[in-house]
Amino acid sequence: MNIFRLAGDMTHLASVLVLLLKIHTIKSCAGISLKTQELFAIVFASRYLDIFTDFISLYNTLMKLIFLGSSFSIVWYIRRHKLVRRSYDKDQDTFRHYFLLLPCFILALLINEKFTFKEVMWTFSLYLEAVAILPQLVLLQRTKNIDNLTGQYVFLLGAYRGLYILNWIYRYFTEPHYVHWIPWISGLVQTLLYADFFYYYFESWKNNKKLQLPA
Amino acid sequence: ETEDDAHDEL
Repeated sequence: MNIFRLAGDMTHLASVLVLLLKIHTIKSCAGISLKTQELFAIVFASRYLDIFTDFISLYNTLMKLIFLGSSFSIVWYIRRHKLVRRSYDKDQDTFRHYFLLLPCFILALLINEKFTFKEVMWTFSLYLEAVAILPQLVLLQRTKNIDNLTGQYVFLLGAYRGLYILNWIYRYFTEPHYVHWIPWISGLVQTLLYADFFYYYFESWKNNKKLQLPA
Repeated sequence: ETEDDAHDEL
């Protein structure tokens, strides 16, 4: 494991913790897209099918359990928790996220490294993760006042993807056969989706102003 | 699991 990968995992972990902290302590999910959270839960469920079959390391297994547990509990909170549910902006969060599932699945059936069930599901999770943030970005654009925690959550998620790209570059030069076009291209697409958000995030940070995205 | 496998990533 290299420093970029570790930093990427840690920002990813931090993003999830920030979100859970917000939901759990303030009992509010204002500004958070349930659609994106549902997609993330599907992403982890389909990617970590190997959790009981392939042991990589204790770190790996623990992190997988954390991401699975946190993504499903966030969805549970927004859908089922009495107070949190009330703060959910259903009318703003209108992205048709189900329409992302089928194209990603078909693409995974067509373009994969190996045509096996686990591998296709793994590839599907990569394609789906690349676009899973879209409902959240649309919701951010509609939200007049983005609160700090929501802004930090999206920023940390974007940072995680950016750090993973550095991790791939590092691994490509240090590990002899490390060439994986599918995660690289989908990861790059995913990171590019954050570019616009990053721009406004840094602008607001530089000017010490509240984060607001242009409509 | 080989060293150069993307499946060891999260």
